[in-house]
Amino acid sequence: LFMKELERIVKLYEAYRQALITEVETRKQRQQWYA
Amino acid sequence: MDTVQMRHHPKRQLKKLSEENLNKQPEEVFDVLEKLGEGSYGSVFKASHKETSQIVAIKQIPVESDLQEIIKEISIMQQCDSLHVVKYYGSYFKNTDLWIVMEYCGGGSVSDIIRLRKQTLKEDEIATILQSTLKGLEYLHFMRKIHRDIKAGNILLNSEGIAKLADFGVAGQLTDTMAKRNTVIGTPFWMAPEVIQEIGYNCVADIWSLGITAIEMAEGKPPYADIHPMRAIFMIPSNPPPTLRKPELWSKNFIDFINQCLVKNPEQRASATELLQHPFVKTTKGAAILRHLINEAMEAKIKQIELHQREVEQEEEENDDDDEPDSGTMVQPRGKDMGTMREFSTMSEEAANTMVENEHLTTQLGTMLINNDEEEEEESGTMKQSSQPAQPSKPSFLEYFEKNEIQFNAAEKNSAAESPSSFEWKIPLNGDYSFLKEWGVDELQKKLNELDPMMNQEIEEIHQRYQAKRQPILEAIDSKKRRQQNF
Repeated sequence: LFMKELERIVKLYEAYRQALITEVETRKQRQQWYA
Repeated sequence: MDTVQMRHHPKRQLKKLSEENLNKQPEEVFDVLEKLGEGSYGSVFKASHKETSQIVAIKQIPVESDLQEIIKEISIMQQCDSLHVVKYYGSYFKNTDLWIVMEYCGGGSVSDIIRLRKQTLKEDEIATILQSTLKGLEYLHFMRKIHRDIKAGNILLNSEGIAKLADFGVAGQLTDTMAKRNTVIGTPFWMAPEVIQEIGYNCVADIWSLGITAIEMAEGKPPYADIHPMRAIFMIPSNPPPTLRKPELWSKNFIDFINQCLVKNPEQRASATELLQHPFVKTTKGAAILRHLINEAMEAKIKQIELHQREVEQEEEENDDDDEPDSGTMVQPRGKDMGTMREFSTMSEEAANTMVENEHLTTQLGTMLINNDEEEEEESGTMKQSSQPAQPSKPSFLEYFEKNEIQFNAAEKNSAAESPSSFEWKIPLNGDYSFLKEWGVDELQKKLNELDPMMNQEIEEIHQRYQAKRQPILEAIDSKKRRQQNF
């Protein structure tokens, strides 16, 4: 149960981390494009 | 079968402590020379066997510590007789400690050598160590034992440069009735995907760890060492096998050797015997090429000791100046444990420090154990097992987080003005991240930076809850175990 709970949390954070990274990357690319 | 056994070295002085030796007090049998290292399990000393003048290592463990793990370690070592496995000579009870007398490896562990020299290893050095280690693994696997914690910290070198497998605290035995194991055990970064996935594993799990160790020797740390171990645990099974960061720096043979070890499907992974035929390790330059490593590491160690000694003396001088300005002719005392123990960074500077010299990294780098299946072994009678589930009670898995928590918290305090508990936001649970588009880059970056501390905090909270539920059960088990103790 402990492992399952850890797995759930890490996956949740992983998904959010990916979303943040993607958004930051998108912004950077956009900035470059405008520049 | 014969080929494995023929690799034994004929030259050996002390094979086992005699009955007469074992009936004496350990101080009558050994001269304890110096402390080699210390960990949460206890301390390791260098000692001389009075009768033969042979140097041995003595692990002193408080009796109240996890005896189950110690018994297992002794049991596995006792059953092994290979040049490439650290030998066990006998043990004593002394006051509140258990003294385990083992083979002394003057070169220290491979990770000690890397850290002391502040240098990673060259290919021919790596190949020589891997060859020796593979011989140890071939023997161990032939005995149907799995080490389960192969890493540079658990490979010791003797003064001749021969590598030996050490630390069998988490080793396991396969039997006719149990061809695969399920216990999630090992140190996260070195763990094979099938171990993490709990789908059953066998001896080749050690081969994966050996592949990771090869990268560790070449690059100074295993893959994913810079990220949170919990993330690493979930990345290992889902990502492709790790590779060397700069493959262009390495030979095709070395890269191929690593590729043979790091095959995700254990059925397609090479065995120790097969890998001994791999061109990368088949013709090595011999243990002699490791001598300069050992010498340089020893020199670095002496320098560190001297530096430490000077620092201590200087500190004491300063303290004395402050406290007793008129003390006059007082002589500065020497440091108590001079030159025996030092702290090192283990992985990246910030990730997991405090490695202790000449001793395994298990406790420091968090050998973990989940879903212990040792109970099944009891039926097979191959290994002395307690009937209590999930031993070691706390150490491996949870200790890891406890130790890292301190480090992470310290790092967080340095990097951010706020403590983890001061996070006022939560990550969205519904998977809808469209609101991110409304944030500025700074805000996104800030949230990204806060993510790891937040995750650590949440993991810690779960750990605390789990621990609160677990503690009464563990205490009951412990008191029962003490009553049954018949070691």
